[in-house]
Amino acid sequence: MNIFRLAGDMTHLASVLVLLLKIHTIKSCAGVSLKTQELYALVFACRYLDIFTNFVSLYNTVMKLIFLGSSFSIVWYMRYHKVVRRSYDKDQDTFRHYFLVLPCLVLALLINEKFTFKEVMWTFSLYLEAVAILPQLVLLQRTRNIDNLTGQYVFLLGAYRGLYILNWIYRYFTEPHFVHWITWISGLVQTLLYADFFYYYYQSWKNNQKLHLPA
Amino acid sequence: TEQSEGHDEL
Repeated sequence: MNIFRLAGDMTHLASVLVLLLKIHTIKSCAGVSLKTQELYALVFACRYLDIFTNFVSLYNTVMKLIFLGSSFSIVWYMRYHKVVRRSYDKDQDTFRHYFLVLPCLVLALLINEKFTFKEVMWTFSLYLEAVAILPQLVLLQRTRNIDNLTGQYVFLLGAYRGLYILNWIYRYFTEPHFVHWITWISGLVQTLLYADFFYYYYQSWKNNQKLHLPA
Repeated sequence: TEQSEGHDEL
C-alpha cells in the first residue's frame, strides 16, 4: 500500500469520525444530509458484499467493517435518535434518492467489467459513490450557514477523493497492468464535484472567515 | 486473481 492510498483512507476515516463526533457529542445533525448518508450506507453495503469471501488483508476487513458500521449508525442516529433527529433539516434536504440510484443501477448493468451479481453491485457502488455527495452539496448551498464540523466533514471527504487519484497515478506507474477505467472515471467525476466547494472552503480559510457559500 | 485485482481498495 502506498502513502497516498493510506492518507486517502485516513482522511476518509477522519471525515466519518468528525461527523460521528458532531452527532454524538453535540447531539446535532444540522446541515447534514440524511439522503447522502443513506446513499453512502447503500454504497458500502453493495461494495463490501465480498467482505467474508474475498480476504485482502486484516486492514481492509477492519476498514470495511468500520465504514459499514459508521455509515449505518449515522443513518440510525439521524432517523431514530430522539434528540439528534430533531435537528435534521428535513424540509431543506429534499433531493430524491432514485434520481441518483436508478441511473447508476442502469449504468452498472450496461457498463461493467464482468456481468455477475457481485461485480455489477460493486460497479453500481462506484457510480453511486461518485454522485452520493450531491444531496449534501445542495443542502449546504440552501442552508448557507455552515458550521465548522460540517465544513470539515465535506473537506475531508474531498481530500480523500483527491488522494485516491494520486494513489491511482502512483499505482499505474509502479504496478504492471494496473488499468481500471471504471474506477478512475467515476472517481474523477466524484472529485470534480468537490471543486466548487473546495474553492469557497479555501477562500474562507485564507481570509480566516466563516465558510459561506454563494446563493 | 484477475477479478479481485481491482477490489483491494476501499
